[in-house]
Amino acid sequence: MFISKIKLSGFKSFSDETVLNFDYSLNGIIGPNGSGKSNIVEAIKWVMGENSSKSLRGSGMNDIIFSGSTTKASKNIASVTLFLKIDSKDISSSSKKYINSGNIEVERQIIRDTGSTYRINGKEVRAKDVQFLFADLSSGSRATNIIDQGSIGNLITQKPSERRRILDEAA
Amino acid sequence: MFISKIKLSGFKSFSDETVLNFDYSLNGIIGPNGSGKSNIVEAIKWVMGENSSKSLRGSGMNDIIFSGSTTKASKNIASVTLFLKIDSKDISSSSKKYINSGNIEVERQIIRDTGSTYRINGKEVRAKDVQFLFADLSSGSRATNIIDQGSIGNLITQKPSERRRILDEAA
Amino acid sequence: ARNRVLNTFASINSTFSELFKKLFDGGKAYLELIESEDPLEAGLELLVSPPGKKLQRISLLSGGEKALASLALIFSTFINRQTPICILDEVDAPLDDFNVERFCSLLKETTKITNKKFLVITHNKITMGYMNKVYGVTMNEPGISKLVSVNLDKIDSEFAAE
Amino acid sequence: ARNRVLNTFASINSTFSELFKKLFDGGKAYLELIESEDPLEAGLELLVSPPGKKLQRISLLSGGEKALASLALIFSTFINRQTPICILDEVDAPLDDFNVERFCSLLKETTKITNKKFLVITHNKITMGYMNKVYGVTMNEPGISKLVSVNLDKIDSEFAAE
Ligand SMILES: Nc1ncnc2c1ncn2[C@@H]1O[C@H](COP(=O)(O)OP(=O)(O)OP(=O)(O)O)[C@@H](O)[C@H]1O
Ligand SMILES: Nc1ncnc2c1ncn2[C@@H]1O[C@H](COP(=O)(O)OP(=O)(O)OP(=O)(O)O)[C@@H](O)[C@H]1O
Ligand SMILES: [Mg+2]
Ligand SMILES: [Mg+2]
Repeated sequence: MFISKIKLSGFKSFSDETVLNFDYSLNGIIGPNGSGKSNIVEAIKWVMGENSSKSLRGSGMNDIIFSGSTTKASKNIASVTLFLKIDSKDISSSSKKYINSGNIEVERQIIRDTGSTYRINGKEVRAKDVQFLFADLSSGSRATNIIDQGSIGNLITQKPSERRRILDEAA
Repeated sequence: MFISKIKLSGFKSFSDETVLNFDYSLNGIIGPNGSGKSNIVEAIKWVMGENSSKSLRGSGMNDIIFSGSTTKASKNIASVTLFLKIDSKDISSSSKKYINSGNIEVERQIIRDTGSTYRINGKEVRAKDVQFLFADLSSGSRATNIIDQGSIGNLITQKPSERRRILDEAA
Repeated sequence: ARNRVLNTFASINSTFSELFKKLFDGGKAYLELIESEDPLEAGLELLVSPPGKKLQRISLLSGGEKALASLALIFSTFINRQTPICILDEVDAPLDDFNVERFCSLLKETTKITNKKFLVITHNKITMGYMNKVYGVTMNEPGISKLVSVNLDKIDSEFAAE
Repeated sequence: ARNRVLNTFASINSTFSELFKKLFDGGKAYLELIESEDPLEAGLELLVSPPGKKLQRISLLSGGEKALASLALIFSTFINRQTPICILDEVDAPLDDFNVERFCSLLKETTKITNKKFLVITHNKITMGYMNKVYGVTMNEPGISKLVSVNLDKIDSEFAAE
């Protein structure tokens, strides 16, 4: 299974709809300081079920909705959709039911001050279902395959009991 | 007052005596990963009276003494000397007594498993005297004019009550 | 469950040692389960020594050495797992040019043996050169992020701000 | 003592705003004393907005923006004080090339108005170019650090590992 593309709209500094295709193995993202690169990483963590606003550098869930700029008004809705290509040997039992034409679309949408809803292939599901889907694939918003900016050295400086998570995820 | 040179011997990876002159305003230090650049910064913090081995990335004071390599045996003594040029308007009352020929030499030496001794212009003094000298100059091992590797963003992410230290040092 | 953890540990340990030697061009490194007899409770310790150096406390490693050792560990766990993507946000920032090249060739080799996708955010021109495709994120309209597809030859002109 | 803190606060605040605008080429930033009426107890808050962006919570700034805002604050306190040296260990790592140039010109300007000495550790070739003198640290003999004086023109050959 792998991610084939991601669509964001109203998420942090991405006020307009933006699509990022992962057509190749090594996809580079460059750009000046403050242009929005790390916001893309946070969009992926968020759609996978990340609920701690602190780990998205905010202090409340509304902080991820586009808050306006000197030329554009703020928005009230933010949404991110992850498009996954899948083959049957990849997936565990809890997610087998989603293998229709080999694709899974996971969408998360938030309305300011109301809360967020999740959909898988267009059908509304609970947050747990999405978190479960990614946990089976030993990935997800806190997994060790996402290295946040500035945290590359952390794995080494953690205590041995914290480091064992690496083992548990891979097992 | 400014630092004119520093001499290290047996300190961390600097097993042999090494002298670094600060003849210019902007002194750059370059070199491959792991070659010993940040160890120089720690030598300066140590001679100024830093006593927390954790802030020197060790777990005991012996960790700063050269521990050997595949070709050289470990040492039992480490010493660092800081050479300062001074003019009388610079210094506060507690340190005025050191203004002999316009120079101050601060030396710290440690012997494995015995502890460290300080000297100012050749005369043995207490740790407090050295810490006092640098506190008067609102510098010292924990002052905000030393930015450790990887910590440039910390000033911003600290709590407001911690940030006020900046103000206290400058006042 | 205990057996599964022990098997995973053995496989990660051998991959970690091998990748460490590749990234550091020598030296040695291995993992150990400590603090408990039970593999389900034990902590994971790393013992590393860069080439020419004695086995040291891991806290004494330099900023670049810690980053490189972390990458060896991350890649050693990644190869065994099913993860849909690996995201690396400016992991090359503490590395000197030599080690950036080593990190990038490890990336390239890994994509040859798996069909994993990588998202690599970087300011380093060497790393940009290794990518199959480069996206640029700009804020031509202040405060609004837009995505543009970047042609590597043009990097100097279009992304002068880089 | 209260008056001294208030005077220092006012002078740092105005230098900080000025340096922030210089480093970010616009935008606005200022300091506030919060959490207590007494200047000796109060905490120090920063309010910043990069050019084109609304005044935001400081935690939402990017890695590079946080580093640049920190540098503005550090330099604003440094100019008032007597410190014998300022040490910057790879502070340019999160910055793009544009902002490295801005940081370096601030360094250069500061040395013109004070006789302070700076020790700048870096892997960035742009920053190396701004130094008055460059020392190289090498481990030709593994595990043993040695200092060599580097001639800037030769940087490419001698420090290929950089
Ligand atoms: N809800 C929001 N609405 C609008 N803008 C936002 C929102 N949240 C964050 N931002 C903006 O996004 C910017 C940060 O983007 P990001 O951290 O992705 O930058 P970056 O490209 O990773 O930069 P660097 O290279 O410095 O790491 C900030 O300047 C911030 O103002
Ligand atoms: N007591 C000691 N004896 C011998 N070597 C030591 C001692 N303490 C630390 N070291 C060595 O010093 C090295 C770290 O040096 P340092 O952190 O200064 O590197 P650096 O030049 O700053 O590298 P980077 O560019 O990666 O930040 C480590 O490899 C460590 O093994
Ligand atoms: Mg970033
Ligand atoms: Mg270092």
